Amino acid sequence: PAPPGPAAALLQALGFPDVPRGAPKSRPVPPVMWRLFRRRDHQEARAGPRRTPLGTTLRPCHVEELGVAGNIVRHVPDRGAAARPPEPASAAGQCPEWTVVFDLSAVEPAERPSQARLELRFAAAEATAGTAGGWELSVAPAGAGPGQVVLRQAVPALGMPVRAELLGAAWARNTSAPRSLRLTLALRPRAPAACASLAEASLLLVTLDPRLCHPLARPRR
Amino acid sequence: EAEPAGGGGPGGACRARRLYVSFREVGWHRWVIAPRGFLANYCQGKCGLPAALSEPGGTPALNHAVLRALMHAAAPSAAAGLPCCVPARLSPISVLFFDNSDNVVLRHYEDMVVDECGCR
Repeated sequence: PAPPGPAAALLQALGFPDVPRGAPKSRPVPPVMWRLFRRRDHQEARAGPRRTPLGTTLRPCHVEELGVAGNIVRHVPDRGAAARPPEPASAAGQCPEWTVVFDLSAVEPAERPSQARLELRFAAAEATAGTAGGWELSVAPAGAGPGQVVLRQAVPALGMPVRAELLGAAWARNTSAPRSLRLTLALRPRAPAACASLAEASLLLVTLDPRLCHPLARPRR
Repeated sequence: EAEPAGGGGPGGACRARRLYVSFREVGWHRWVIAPRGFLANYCQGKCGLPAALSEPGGTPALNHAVLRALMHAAAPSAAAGLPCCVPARLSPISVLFFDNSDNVVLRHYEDMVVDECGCR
């Protein structure tokens, strides 16, 4: 329950619907979030060795590194990982599908998403590392029929994280974020090869709160 | 941690004074990842003449605050009183924290640091 009085107002001003519980023990901070923070942290930039290059001014409500408008960036872990059955050995033939679940209940309805970047890491296996012809990633709403794929993307190799932009595909632009996002993913080799094994899925969500930032479409004065 | 108000209490000309906000002091260190705190600063000091004339980094200009300081100099008992010492330039900070859904969040807060003060 939110505390009474000024503390509740303060938490609301910070964007917290209720009292923060504290750091989850097993949650390391993703490197991309440290990178974005260091780039934004004015005082560190001003005082520390990582000064922003002279002449550049960090625009408010803009995420320079990602090149999109926004004043809130969230790194959302996949809730579906815990419920995913252990994958069969990477036998060739029918590769497994994975269901990923992202809890977006912390996103306020007023926030406007400007980027929703799915990031997938696959278990490094020599059998799949250098598959000739690469792979094809397909994304569909969980539980939808086979013809409901909303995004198909060629994946040349699995060594690096695989990134896919979901905004405009898995959910319409200029709409509020859903309370949760459930997707079915499949990764198929273009040439007969062993199947890949999904190690980690996450969502990097950038939103802009028009109550704290000028609306996206605001004409420059 | 606030700089002791220099110049004998809240005296002295209007200027930015050091104020460091430690998230540990306010009990937020368990969910704020970075920074550990930040220099918020605050404005304090008198806005009589000639302080009201000296805009930070600018040439003295006649403005509403100067007129009020002049009025106050001429008639100290006038109701209008002295102009106020308030932030003239602010800058934002960004905070990296965990929310209650175990997301790692980077949030940008405008107008959190007082860089300069002025009489208004």
